Amino acid sequence: YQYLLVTALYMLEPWERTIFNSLLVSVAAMAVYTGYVFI
Amino acid sequence: MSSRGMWLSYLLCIGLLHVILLSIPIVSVPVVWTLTNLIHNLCMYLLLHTVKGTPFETPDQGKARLLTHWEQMDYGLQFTASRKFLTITPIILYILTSFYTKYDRAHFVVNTVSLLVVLIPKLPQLHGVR
Amino acid sequence: NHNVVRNPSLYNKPFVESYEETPLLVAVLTYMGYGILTIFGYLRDFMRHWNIEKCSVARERDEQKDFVPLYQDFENFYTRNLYTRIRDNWNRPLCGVPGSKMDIVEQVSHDYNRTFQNTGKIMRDVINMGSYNYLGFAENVGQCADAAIQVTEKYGSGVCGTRCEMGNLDIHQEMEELVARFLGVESALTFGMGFATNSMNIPALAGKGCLILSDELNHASLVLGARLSGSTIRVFKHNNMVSLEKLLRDAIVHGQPRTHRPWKKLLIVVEGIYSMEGSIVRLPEVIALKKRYKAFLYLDEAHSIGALGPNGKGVVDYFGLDPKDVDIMMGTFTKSFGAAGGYIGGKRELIQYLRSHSHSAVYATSMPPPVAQQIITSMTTIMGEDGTSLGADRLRQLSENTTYFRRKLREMGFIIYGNDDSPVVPMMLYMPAKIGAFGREMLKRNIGTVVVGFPATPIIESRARFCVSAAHTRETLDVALKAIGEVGDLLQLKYSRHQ
Repeated sequence: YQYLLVTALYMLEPWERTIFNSLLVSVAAMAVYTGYVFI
Repeated sequence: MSSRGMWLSYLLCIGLLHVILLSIPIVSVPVVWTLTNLIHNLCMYLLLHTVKGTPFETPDQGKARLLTHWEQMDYGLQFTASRKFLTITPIILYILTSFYTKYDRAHFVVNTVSLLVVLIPKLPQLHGVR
Repeated sequence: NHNVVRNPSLYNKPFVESYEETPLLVAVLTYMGYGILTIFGYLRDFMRHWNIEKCSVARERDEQKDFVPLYQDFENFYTRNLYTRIRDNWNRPLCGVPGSKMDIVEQVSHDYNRTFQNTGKIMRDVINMGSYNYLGFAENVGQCADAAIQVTEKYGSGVCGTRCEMGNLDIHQEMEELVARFLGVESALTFGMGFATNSMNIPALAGKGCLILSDELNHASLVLGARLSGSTIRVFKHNNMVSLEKLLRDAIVHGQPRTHRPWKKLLIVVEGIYSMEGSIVRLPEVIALKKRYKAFLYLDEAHSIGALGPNGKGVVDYFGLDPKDVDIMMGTFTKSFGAAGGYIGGKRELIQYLRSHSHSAVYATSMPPPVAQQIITSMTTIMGEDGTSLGADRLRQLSENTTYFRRKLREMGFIIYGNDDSPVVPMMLYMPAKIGAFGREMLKRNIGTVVVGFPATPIIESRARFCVSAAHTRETLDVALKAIGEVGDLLQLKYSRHQ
């Protein structure tokens, strides 16, 4: 609930939240992967 | 643009953009810096120098409707702290980008053109000029 | 830090106002929230533009595309993409008087607040923490209501003439004499609409060659009136006497732009209580400045009349000042008298002049007699001339409720703005999503609140605004405070560092 409130996803419709969360997860995954390759 | 935390948020935004681009595995570091510079300047140009008016109704009988965000800032006063800050940031980003691209010619030309695109509209002589 | 009192000798009581700064992390997260909403707003506009999504707002037909656009598209961006998402918190239909408790029509939306349907159910006895009802006169029982009913039977419900023609009734004369006595001024003039009292009378008081010095947070009616007058307007920082004095000095030293002729008139326009900030004007300092620089003072007591001062006579009474020091006393009957309309009080010549020169006095139909009677009865009650101590009791109750409510909220750790004696209590929410969530969570707990966000407030100062009333009992306030504490924990709103 706090995550929804702080990122204002609380005001978005479910499909918009899905877009945002999948973007967030993919960027995080890429960052972890690139960090792993780099290190 | 001069309210509390706005400048910090803006710098964090640039940092976040850079980290996101950096995390794309197939892109090299010079390209990441040039992309950061280009995307930042593009967004700044669109939001500050292209979009006119306000995204909400204002009680000024439409006076702000024909002004860009940059012209509306600080009621049109020039050389305010916010204006200086928003002018210096792209320059610093440009210097960093040039350094990280090892002054490669192609990158240099692209970044220089992009920097001029956001610096020229900021000149006080061009206030209100169409 | 303009909260510091510079001339304590001018004040007959401690003047305590606080505006705790927005925590930096909260400010950054607030900008991030608005940024995410703006990005999705652009995405939605893109989809509507390419007909991927059905557009449900008004826009020109294809045949009209070549004409000048009727709708300034971008100006509606916030309304379309931010306000619509949480607008179930506003414009809730009531079915009854907005007293200390009220009945709200239950509504539901199946398309994310684009349209609403009534479910047919009514939410009963919702505690009303949002209405301006400082002295609790918004009630459909009691002596005010009875008197208004009698007058309705005697005069009818409306007047179809202006004060300069057939619309001038004896009840209006009686009311204006009472208002003048209540304010302690020579004469008073009343109008059927509070907003119009400002926007139609300032143009009669100032014009070209005059300078209006206006507080930056003045109400829209003052802004409109100042603009309609054609005067030059300069804005000083909210309740900041240093800023006001600087403008006064510049005005006198430099005079009018280009010609440097002296200004014909300097009019300082301030409000008694600022209803979005919960702050009280620094009237002793304003009057001292006015006297020193020979300016005129226009005091809008829309919220403070009836709600402040030991006798309920507004901010002049609160500071123990002389009403004659204020050149134009303006106020409304909406907030403390359970009525509608506004008044202007001052010297006899001024009122005579306005009676023949003010747009509202000449063209607007007069105040309906039942409303006038409501004002007469409630004002008589406040003055104690009805033989009861009801007025004094309510004034004391309001003052106690205000102090108690503010203290409790501060103890719970919320950031509260404004003056300790102001019955308007803004509580900071900051993030855009918390605006919607707070209103909904409070209604779930059967409490009606008002929430306010950007652009009506600065972008990082969204807030809930509570209005304390004399009609609230201590039990009612405790129920409300308990619910606010619960919701504050749920939404993590206890930002104050002075906990």
